Amino acid sequence: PHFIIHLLKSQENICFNIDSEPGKILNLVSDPDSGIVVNGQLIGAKKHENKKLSTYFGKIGFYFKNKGLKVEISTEMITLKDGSYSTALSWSDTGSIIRKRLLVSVKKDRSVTITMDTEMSFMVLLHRVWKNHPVNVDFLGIYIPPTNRFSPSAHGLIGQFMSEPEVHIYNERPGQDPEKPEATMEVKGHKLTVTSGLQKDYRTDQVFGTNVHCWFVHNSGKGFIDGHYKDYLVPHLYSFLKNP
Amino acid sequence: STLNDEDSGELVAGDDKISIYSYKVQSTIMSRLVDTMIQSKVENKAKHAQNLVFDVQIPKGAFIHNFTMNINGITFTSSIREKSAARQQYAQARAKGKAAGIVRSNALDMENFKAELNVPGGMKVQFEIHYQEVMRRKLGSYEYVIPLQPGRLAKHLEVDVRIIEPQGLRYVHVPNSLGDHFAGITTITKGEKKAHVSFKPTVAQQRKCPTCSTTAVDGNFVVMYDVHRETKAGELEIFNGYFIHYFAPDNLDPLPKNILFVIDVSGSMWGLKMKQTVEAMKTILGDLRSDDHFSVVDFNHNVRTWRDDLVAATARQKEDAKKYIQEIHPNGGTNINEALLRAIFILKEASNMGMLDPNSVSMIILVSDGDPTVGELKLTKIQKNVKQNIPEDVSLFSLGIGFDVDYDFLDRLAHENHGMAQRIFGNQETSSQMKKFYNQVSTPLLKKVEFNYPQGSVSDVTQNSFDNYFGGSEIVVAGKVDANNVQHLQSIITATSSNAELVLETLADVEGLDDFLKKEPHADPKFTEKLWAYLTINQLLAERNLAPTAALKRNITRSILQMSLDHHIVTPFTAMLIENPERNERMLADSPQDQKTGCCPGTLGVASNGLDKSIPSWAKPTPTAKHPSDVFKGPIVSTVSTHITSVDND
Repeated sequence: PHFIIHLLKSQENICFNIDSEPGKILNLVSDPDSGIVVNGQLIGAKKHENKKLSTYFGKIGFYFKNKGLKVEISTEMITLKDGSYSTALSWSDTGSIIRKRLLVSVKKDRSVTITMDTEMSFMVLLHRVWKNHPVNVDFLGIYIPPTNRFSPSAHGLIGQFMSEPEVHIYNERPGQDPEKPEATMEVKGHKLTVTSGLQKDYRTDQVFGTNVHCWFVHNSGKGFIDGHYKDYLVPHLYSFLKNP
Repeated sequence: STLNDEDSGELVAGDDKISIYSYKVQSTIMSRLVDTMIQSKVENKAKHAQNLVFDVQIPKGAFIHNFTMNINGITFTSSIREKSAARQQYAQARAKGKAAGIVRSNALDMENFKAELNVPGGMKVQFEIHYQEVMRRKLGSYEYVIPLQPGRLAKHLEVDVRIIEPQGLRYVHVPNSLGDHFAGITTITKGEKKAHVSFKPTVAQQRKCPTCSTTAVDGNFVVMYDVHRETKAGELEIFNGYFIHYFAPDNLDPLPKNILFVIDVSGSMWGLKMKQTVEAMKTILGDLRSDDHFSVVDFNHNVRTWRDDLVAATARQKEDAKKYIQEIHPNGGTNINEALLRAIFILKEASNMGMLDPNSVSMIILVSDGDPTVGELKLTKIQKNVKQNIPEDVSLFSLGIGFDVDYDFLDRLAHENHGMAQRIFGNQETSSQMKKFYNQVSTPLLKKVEFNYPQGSVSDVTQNSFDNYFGGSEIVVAGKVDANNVQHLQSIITATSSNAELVLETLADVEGLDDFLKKEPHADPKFTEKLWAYLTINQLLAERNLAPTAALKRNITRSILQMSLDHHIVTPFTAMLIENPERNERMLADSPQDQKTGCCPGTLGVASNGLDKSIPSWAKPTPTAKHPSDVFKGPIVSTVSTHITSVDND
């Protein structure tokens, strides 16, 4: 999956890719103080292309510990779990599940919005592909607004950027590919070479997406994210991230 | 159609020289609406006149809409009239030596349509009946049952079932219900949205044995299927100005239930009925989930309880309850009133003490085989007592074993209190019938289900609010839609599931089905209208049953009558007049009225040896009561003597 981090203060978009193996679960947000976890489980493409197996988010899990609620969104179903009970909607339904002031709202074949007490929301988009496509599979995208009120202890591949790091980008120069200039980015005490590029935001146009300019951090976001991406692998869909 | 020359040929006449040339059943199931035609061509090959009987079983909820009879080229056609008008016309020109009628059957949920006529030797007759019914989903499938009893070998025997389901067919299954004798004869062709089932045994295949002249075709031909529903909670189909909304979500955990089993252990339950009840209860208790609460009330002239309050369905409690039931020895009278009030009290107590999960479903399951004999005997008073005491959110389900019980009373009791009733035969099958019924209500998935449609776009919507939705079933709502001014129809369904409030929206294009149906030659373009009409009439019949005042009852009767005439169907307020082209010979087919005690003994497959081969007694000018064991005559006599002067039985 690719990540786009919009930095409000510096008005820059930073992007990176994380490639891992199908089945692995990446922690996206882990906020032990507010008791919220968001994890994404990877699925693989149907086959390798250029000796590489692309991975995507096939399942996203939300755990609202204080409410005892779990939401599992797969490319098939949207399930709200409360203890031993569960209620599910399929992507063919338009509807809402409401429990303990948590609203899970499904737009048929399009998106799920999870709203908690009106102060926190998440959006998951469904990307359907042609079912007979030789390589591609259905996958999910997740959008987390920066206005969400996570605690300062929030972490995770996305959660760590809720407290925005200082970013300085300079020395913009032509890259190997003339259409992709390079620059130097200083962040978290590291000096990184980043490449200018485009990524897609699918919230408004689910088919073609909207181009977003971003600075791409190589090597699975090394230097931009805290530690190594493998530090964000968690054992279960609702696991909090453990401190390394 | 008339008798064809091609029918002549191989003789399959019995000793009485009556032969069946063909026996055909043709059905089309279009989006849960089944249209069935049964046609039989018979000849009296004897030199003397003989009685020919066309006797077919029809599902109880089905609506007959046409019957024709062709006697040597003379066709009798049918029309639907208001009952008294039909009777008046019938009185003016009774057919000689011919009769037709709908009579109560001794089979579960069935009625018989029977036409009899005295046919001179060498004469050919063709009977053809058409009826329609709405398929109800039970335990995860639609089950279409065709009772096949041609009575003798038929040169051409054919069952032809076409299924058209725009939602897509998940599976089509034809169990070997007619026995191993016919294994491999049925062919099933299944496409994505259509299927075709064909059963055409040759004369040789029909024979009970290679040298037998009797037919092995005697039983139910069953077609089971379900539509795709794993991807969608509901389906909104709109066509020809009507909408049908099917709702059957299944990705939900069951709601916990609070269940009181109220079991009749009076003397009449002694023997097989009790043995079968104990067997069923053991399974039912074993199937209770850990979050369910339950208790058992058993009653004869006294009322006893296994526990005075509701207890959690732990393994230990379930075992204990099973032992308790096992040790019951039926004897004494029947005090239904007291038993039900005790069950209601236990549920109320549990609720008052805050023991019940707010999302749980409360229900009472009453099992009885007879009328009250102790305590309150007046059925209306028992009904009133129950209605007054039972909390609004408790459903009462009734199981009536055998035919000594006033099933209509149990039915009213159940319907009045958000439940349903089922008649059970008191035989070897009792246990499985009880379990099957229980399984239908044992998995409540949703409660307080409401269907909302935009005002102004729809009208004449059928019942749109339901207390419970049970797993494996389906809720169907229909109505008229202003297709000229509306492009899309939106619905919003609200419901409570085990852990959440659900809001489901569905948007359907009013022309969404047009393309599919245009390409489908077997599709009935009026299926939405008919489905709506049948749902509405059934609903009105149920409302009428519970109407508190005579005035309201009369209004409902008028509505039912009008709809029956508009849609050309036989209901309890109409009759079918069957007449020859000259209109100087007429037959009358009424539907049987519910009556206090049923027609039939408590076992299946009563031999019809005593069947009167002459004109049914009710069709004669002055009916006379016959022996009650004469299975077809009880209701026939009662129908005429009780109701002949009243239009709506108010």
